[in-house]
Amino acid sequence: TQLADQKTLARQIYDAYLKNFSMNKAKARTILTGKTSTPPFVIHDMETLQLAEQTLVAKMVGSAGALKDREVEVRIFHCCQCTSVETVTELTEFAKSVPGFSSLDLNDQVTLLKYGVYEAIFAMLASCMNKDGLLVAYGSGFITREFLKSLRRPVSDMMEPKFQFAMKFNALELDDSDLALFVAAIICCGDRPGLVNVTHIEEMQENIVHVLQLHLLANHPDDTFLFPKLLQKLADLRELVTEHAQLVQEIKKTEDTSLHPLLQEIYRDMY
Amino acid sequence: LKEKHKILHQLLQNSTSPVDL
Repeated sequence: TQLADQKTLARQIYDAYLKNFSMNKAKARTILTGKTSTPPFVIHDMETLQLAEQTLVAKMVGSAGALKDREVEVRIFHCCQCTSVETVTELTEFAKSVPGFSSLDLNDQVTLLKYGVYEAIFAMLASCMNKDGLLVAYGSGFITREFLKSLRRPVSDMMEPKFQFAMKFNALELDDSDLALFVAAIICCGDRPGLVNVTHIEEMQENIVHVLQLHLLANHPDDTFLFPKLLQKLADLRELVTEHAQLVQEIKKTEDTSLHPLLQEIYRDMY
Repeated sequence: LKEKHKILHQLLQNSTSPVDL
């Protein structure tokens, strides 16, 4: 019975992941390996970026028409924010589908999302990355790592640490069924600051982490150390988010640009 | 906490499209 329950939980979480995220690793890898009929539009300089802005991300940029005449760094930062807001929305729906999450104290649900969403975003972003760049605009565009690096500081410093994390993370060769449980484990984390019902969340977390361990053993029988390696990634993600939060504050100041209200809520008093 | 995180709170209570945010 216990094994059946564990398999059911893994399945429920995987189904919620497939249902709620518009992009996943399988889709991203199909595009990145050139197995789609139309390859993504490659953004590698100012000219290709402008073309992409007029077509692929017209909606995003259009929503802030005032940005039209702003510098490229500010426009890219704005696009990153739009994508983050959308993923936070998807993550919230995903979290609600994780058994037990919705019955938690509402304050604790807020806390878990506040601290978990960016770790989850960077874990999932790796699916859209290879060593040369990143899929954007639902996979219709590909922005090169070199172009992002060529931008003015501090915006140029924003993506490189995520690429470095992604290359190591992608080497673990997780699939979407593994990632679904990993993202659930990130969100249901008992040591976030300010949690009220720690015991309840720790129980949920233990359950999910145990299911993740069993799932990895079955799904990757040749990699016996995958589970401890993934636990280490949880710590790496926390560090990545701390650095990112500091950088965002710097960008906000130096670029005199605004932050989406949802992201403001998340970053405020975070670390 | 809920007061300081109105949008997150709202997302948790209903399905809100990011377009509406």
